[in-house]
Amino acid sequence: IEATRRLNVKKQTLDDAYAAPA
Amino acid sequence: FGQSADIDIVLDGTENRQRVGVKTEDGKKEGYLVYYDGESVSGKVNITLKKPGYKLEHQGIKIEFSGQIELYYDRGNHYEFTSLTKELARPGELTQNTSYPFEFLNVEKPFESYTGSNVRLRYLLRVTIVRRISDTVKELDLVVHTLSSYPDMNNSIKMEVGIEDCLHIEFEYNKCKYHLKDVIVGKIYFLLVRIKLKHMEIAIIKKETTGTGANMFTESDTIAKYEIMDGAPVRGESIPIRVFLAGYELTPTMKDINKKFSVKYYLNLVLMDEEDRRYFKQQEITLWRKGEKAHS
Amino acid sequence: QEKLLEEAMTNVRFQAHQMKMSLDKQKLMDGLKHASSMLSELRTSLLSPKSYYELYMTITDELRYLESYLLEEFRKEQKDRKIPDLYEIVQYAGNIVPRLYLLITVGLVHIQTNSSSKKDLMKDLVEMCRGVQHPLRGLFLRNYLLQCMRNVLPDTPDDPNAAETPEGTVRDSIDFVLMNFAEMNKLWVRMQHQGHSRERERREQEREELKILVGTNLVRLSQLDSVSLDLYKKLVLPGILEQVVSCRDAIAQEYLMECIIQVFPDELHLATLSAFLKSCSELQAGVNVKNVIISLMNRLATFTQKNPSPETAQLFDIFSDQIASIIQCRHEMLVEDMVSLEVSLLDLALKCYPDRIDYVDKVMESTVAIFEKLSLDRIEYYSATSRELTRLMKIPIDEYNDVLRVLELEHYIRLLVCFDYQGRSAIASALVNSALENGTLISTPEQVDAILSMISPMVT
Repeated sequence: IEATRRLNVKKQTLDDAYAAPA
Repeated sequence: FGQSADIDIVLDGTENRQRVGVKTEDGKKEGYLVYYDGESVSGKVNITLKKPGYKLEHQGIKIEFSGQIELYYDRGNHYEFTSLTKELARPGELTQNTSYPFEFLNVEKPFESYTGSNVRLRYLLRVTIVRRISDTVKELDLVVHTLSSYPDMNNSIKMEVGIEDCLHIEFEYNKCKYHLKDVIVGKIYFLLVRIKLKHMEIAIIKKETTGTGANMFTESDTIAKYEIMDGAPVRGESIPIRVFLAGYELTPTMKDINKKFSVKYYLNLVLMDEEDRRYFKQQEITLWRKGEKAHS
Repeated sequence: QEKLLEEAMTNVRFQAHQMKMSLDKQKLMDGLKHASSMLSELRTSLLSPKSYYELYMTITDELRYLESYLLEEFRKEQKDRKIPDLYEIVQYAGNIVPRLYLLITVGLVHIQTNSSSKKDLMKDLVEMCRGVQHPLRGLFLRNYLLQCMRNVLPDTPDDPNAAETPEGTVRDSIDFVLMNFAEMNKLWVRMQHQGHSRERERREQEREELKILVGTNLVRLSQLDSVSLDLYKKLVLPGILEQVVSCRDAIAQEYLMECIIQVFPDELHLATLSAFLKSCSELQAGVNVKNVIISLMNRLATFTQKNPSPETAQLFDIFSDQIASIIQCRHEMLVEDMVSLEVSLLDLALKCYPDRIDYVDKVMESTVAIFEKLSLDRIEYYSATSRELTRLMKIPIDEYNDVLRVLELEHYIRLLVCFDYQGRSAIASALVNSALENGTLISTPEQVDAILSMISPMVT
């Protein structure tokens, strides 16, 4: 359990995911 | 000239006691037995005469239990915060090898042993055969670990930091107090990225502070660098953090030990851009030692 | 590049040899250290995608030795070191690229020796790979993840009423692959922004070389036997199309739409046709949507011919409506491409519904509507549009071998008049030749009148 523990992540919007680097 | 003796200190219960390696000043690693606050320290002192048939005259044989702080810039002075003495033999003479049992009952050991860059806190047993011209002395170091119970308040660290119009992140670490075998679980969320990042790492920094007032001196040491991101993220990216502290040589946080020194730990989040500019955010964390199941 | 690659390979060979020697002597920690040193070569920024691929293949080949060793060791009874320890230990590695490759390798062995944490491990691995945001290194890392998981993805049917199992079901596999696909597509699309604008062509070429890494995710999804039609409709296809449409990158869209058509079976395409074609209308201007749709139409036409069923009855209507919609939305579409679509639609109508002359006429009508909307009243003979239109108009002639049947198409002559003189002459010639070759008897005055009107360029 320790070895796979992670925090919950905010889902990235599709617009942000595919946006050109700013 | 004349008779001399070898002193050997043998502690009780060594087969059941944990041993840890401690780096000495010359870089070698020695194994020492681990004791805890309140435990008795007992054993026997074996004195072996080097020249058989010759007697050894002495003005008394004693054993001391000592806890002391040594500042490297002030080598001559040892600040003893605890000292207990037991007489093993009154003045007389030894004609054969002799063994003296000893016991220091329920000894208070308020601080953890520590060997640092500029300071050392040690516990030791010292046997002295007092003689006319020069004493025969033997020391045996012990290591003391201080255990903590699980902290009641252990909030996460969550913060938003940034450089205006350039880089905004929200970082989160799951706790502010970690035990030495704990795991730092966290994440970095990118709110704004307008620079070309190359990579990101977390460094564990130890800061040892010695002295007081105008003589205060702080030395930083990077214990570990742990890469958590390779490449350039964009807005909205969440990068996971999972750092196992058991992989590093760490000590518990020590604050103002006997008013002589402190050892603090920080997590330094470092982001590096394509032109090797570093953006960082340092955050203090508390490290503590959790009791092993066997010990409890 | 050759020199850089050779230097890297030299170190890889050395470290791999050291790794194997250590493992042969049962010195696992030493073996892992050498594996980590070997994997550090994959941190390079100096290699082109092609060279990086060669390096990656060599290294992952060597990693198989480690995987086999671990598998053998941990399957033996009475082993004192447990796999969960190793999953933690490999995470002590300071650099992220070697760390994640080792984590995937150990995770795979864990799954193979004890499937009770399969679901958690799969999720962990796909999430932890987020740390590699560099497009090239991230793509190959996730490709390694996908290849490792290939034979262990859970493929049991998803039962909403059953309790969750730690081994997972096909739904967990779908989530895993879709997540991996989304991240890989993101990195692949991001490559277009790397480097100077003058290197755009080279970057596009490099992206072409890497496309298969992204497409492999779709292949993996298609290989899951337990993906029901319902799961495909509600989870798989929407998950893929969401990424394809949102990425707004023509290279990615064209490749992935074609990939969907090729890897998934025709039964699934039939059931999701409207959704797929609707996505086509949302693709970027640079995407050759025509080819995508024609590719799909041809496949489904062949399928329907061999497997006529109630499900295929609506095929023509769906295509006809969606193509009209796509043509309306995509203002940049060339006229000849619009006609080309109508040609394929006509092929489908004749192949799958040979008795439905109304379908053929519908195609003619749609084509007339296209020209009317664009105010095209004269198509020049030597244009691409004319070539496609000629194809369109010759198909009924060749198919029916009966000019009188062609006369039944109400909109045929309306289309004919869109041609210029030469175009009309060509069609007239085809009509006459057909009548002569087939010995078609034109027996009523009305038929004569109609025929002579159609071939008027030859008469007047």
